[in-house]
Formats: sequence, C-alpha cells, structure tokens
Amino acid sequence: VSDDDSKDEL
Amino acid sequence: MNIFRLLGDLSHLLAIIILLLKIWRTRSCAGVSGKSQILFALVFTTRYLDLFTNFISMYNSAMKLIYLVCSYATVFLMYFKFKATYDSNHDTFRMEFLVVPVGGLAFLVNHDFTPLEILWTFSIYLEAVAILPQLFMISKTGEAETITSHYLFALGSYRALYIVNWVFRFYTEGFFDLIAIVAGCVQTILYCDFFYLYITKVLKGKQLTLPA
Repeated sequence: VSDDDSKDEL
Repeated sequence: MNIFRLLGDLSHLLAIIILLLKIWRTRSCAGVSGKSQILFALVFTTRYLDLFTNFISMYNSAMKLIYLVCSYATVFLMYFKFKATYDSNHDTFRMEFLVVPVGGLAFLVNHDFTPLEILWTFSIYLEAVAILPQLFMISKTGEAETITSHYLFALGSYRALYIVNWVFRFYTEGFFDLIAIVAGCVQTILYCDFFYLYITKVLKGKQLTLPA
C-alpha cells in the first residue's frame, strides 16, 4: 500500500 | 531517489523543453495536439496541489514548478500567441471521453477517500491517457515532424523509466504503489507502436509516417 512515501515522486 | 527515477524525470523535463522550444522557435504548433497539452496541464495542476503544503526537497519543488510553468506556457502559446498555427481540424479527440471516465474511476479506485488523494489519483489516471489526443492526431495526419517524434520518445521513455524505478524500489525498499504502477504500464503500452515506428524510422533518418 502506498503510504505518504509515494508522494515523493513527481 | 534512484538513477532510474532521476533519468525518468530528466527525460520528462527534456520532452517538455523540446516541445516548448519547438513551438517558440518555429513560432508554430503544427502537428501538436493542444488537447493533450491541456490534459497535461490538468495532470500537473491536480497532482501538485501539495506544492506549498508538503515540502519534500528543493529538487522536488523545483521540478514541480518547472513542469507547471512549462505546461501552462505551452498551452498559452498554442491557444493564444500562435493560435493561427494550431491545427484544430486534426486535433479532434473528445477530451471529455477521457476526463469523465478517469474522474469516475478516481472516485472508485483510490488509496484514501480524501480530496487531495482523489485528485492525485485522478492525475495519475489522466496522465496515462493524456497522450491519446496527440497519438490520434498523428494517426489522422499520417505523419509527425521529427522534432515532435523526439518529444514523444522522451515523453514515453519517462514513464517507462519510472516502471523500472518502481521495480527497483520494490526490491530495495519493498515499496510499491499499485495505482501508479498499473496506470504507468497502461501509459507506456500506449507508446509501444510509436516506439516501434520511432526506432525503425526516425533513428534511420526517415520521416515518421504512419501506414495510411
């Protein structure tokens, strides 16, 4: 599951 | 950050710059789909709403700003400054056929039912299909300028590199985001026939023409 970490991608 | 994602971001940046320079220097947007550019501007707008609230790094914020400024500048050049050269007769793909289903899907399939997350999901799904008006336009005109084909190759390569980045992150960090991965695969698959034409034609110095 995507935690907030996935929002570090553009 | 890993080398695949960095190369992907640079490829994406290169694509955006190539297109902006092509339109600015030739003072013409012939052969370019304005609808795809509007969709890309919408993708960046809905994806980077956290630009001012969620600081990740200078690189991240700078790239987001560059993408936003360049995509709106491209739309502005196409629909205002060089409007006379915009080929609306061939840019006829109905954007609502993309935005409405993608909007509905973002409501149904997402990680978290919050406005920011749904908008992020919408931008991921929309980016996967945003190139369709451009590919449709090339299939209608039957050809593309060489510079436009370089733009498309860089743009297609960016998400292909992101897929490699996701595989890398899965094996090194155990991280994966299924929504981004599935949409990224759909997006890259849409470029496959173009990649084939690009490699077999453009790299041999021929004009990119689609079999009529």
